[in-house]
Amino acid sequence: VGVADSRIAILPSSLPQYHLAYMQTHGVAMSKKLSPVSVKKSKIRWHFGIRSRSYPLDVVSEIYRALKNLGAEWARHRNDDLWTINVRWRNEAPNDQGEMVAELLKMRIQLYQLEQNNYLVDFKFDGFENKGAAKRRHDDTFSAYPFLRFATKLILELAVSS
Amino acid sequence: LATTSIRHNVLAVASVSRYSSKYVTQILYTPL
Amino acid sequence: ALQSIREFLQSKTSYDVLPVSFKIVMLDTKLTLKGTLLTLLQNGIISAPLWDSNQSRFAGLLSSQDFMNVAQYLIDRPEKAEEINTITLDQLAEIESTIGARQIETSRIHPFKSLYETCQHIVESKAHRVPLIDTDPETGREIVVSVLTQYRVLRFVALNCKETQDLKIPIKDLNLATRENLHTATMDTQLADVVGAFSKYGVSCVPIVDENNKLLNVYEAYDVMTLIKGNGFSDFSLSIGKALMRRPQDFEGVITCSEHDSVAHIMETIRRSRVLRLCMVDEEGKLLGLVTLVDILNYIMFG
Repeated sequence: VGVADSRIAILPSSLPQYHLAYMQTHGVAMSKKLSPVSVKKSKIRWHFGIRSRSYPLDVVSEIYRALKNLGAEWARHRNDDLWTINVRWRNEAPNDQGEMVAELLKMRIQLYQLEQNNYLVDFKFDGFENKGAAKRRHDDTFSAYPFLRFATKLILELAVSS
Repeated sequence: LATTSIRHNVLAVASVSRYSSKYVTQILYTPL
Repeated sequence: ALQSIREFLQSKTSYDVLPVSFKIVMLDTKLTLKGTLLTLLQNGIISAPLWDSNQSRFAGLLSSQDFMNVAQYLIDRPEKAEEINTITLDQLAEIESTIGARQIETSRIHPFKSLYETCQHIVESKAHRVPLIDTDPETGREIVVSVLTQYRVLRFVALNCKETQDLKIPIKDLNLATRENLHTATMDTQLADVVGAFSKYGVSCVPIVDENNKLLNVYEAYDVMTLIKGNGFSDFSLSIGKALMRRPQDFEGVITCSEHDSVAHIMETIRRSRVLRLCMVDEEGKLLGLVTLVDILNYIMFG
């Protein structure tokens, strides 16, 4: 495109510094209430799972307590692995016809040691357990929201109880 | 699962999953 | 050129526009407006899909328009200004019906539908963006995959269709810009009046002109959201001149064009930088009209 003959440009008077100077000449000085709002997108720091400095067995018992309060079920842990909890949670919600449909969401909770006295709890989605439902055909179009919602409830329960 | 520290009473959790042959990071913001 | 661009839009799906890896921010409908505003600004976005955790389903697409409606609601009821801290997103519908505003957007489209069909939804929708929603075959649950905006479609076209360079007819001959019934303001106009234009007429930007109709600036719905973040819903008596002093320093400036420019020029600009709209001015900088992205999309789709 003959960009040379384009007249598309930035309007100088619309730049923030220019406008502040414009207002100054009209007797309005910058003040605390009349200064640029900072909406700097503060870097969102993401963690893998949630951190804990509590004693490992305390962490695990807190998790069992939270699961119980949320009405979730869990498989008995293996004797050689106290730090993995296989959970099943019944999530009820209406389908398109408005009938309440229960789905059994499965999650695996695992405790990792990062360093001395620094542990990490990871929550991993482990599919749905629907008796008789067709085996998952597409393993790439599943909705993470029920899993995210249960993880949120669990984290809030742990935050509240701790 | 990825989480952020709770700010303004809001908790964010996220998980990465495959959608067809691309990767979507689904982030859910929930109030405490 | 138009014909081949349309064929391109018909040959692609919305899924094709998505990058290989991308994120989607979802807001639980139990979030307060204040928490929502902080979350949107923290992510540098002004719109996001809502998730109703109780129903385990998509609950509409929140946009800056909804915030304008709440601002109008609170301007009419100053005694309720503090409610921004307690009003939750699932109360929006009630507020919008109280002031007779258009309800939150619920249209959606499947990610594998043609891009042409998605553009039809974008042109018709309130916020000119449409959520791409699939269904989990096993649980029947909705998957909000992404939200496609008019800007992202036009940028995809600008980057992939060299035919855009042939759209050389000057925009004055295409009758493309909005010239009539433009809602403008001056630096002394009260902010409350401009919010009224946002809420009542569904516009997202008001040009600011001087007494000779020379364009000085614009005031955008996004400015209202950053002002609310800074001051809450209390400062609507401010003049526009003073409200513009609250604008973040990283504002990139208003883009202007002349009526001799063509869609080819505009698409080249979209290819290079983030364009939300163009203000059409004459040689002396006087405002002639507004060219929005939906005007461009309308032209490409329907001529």
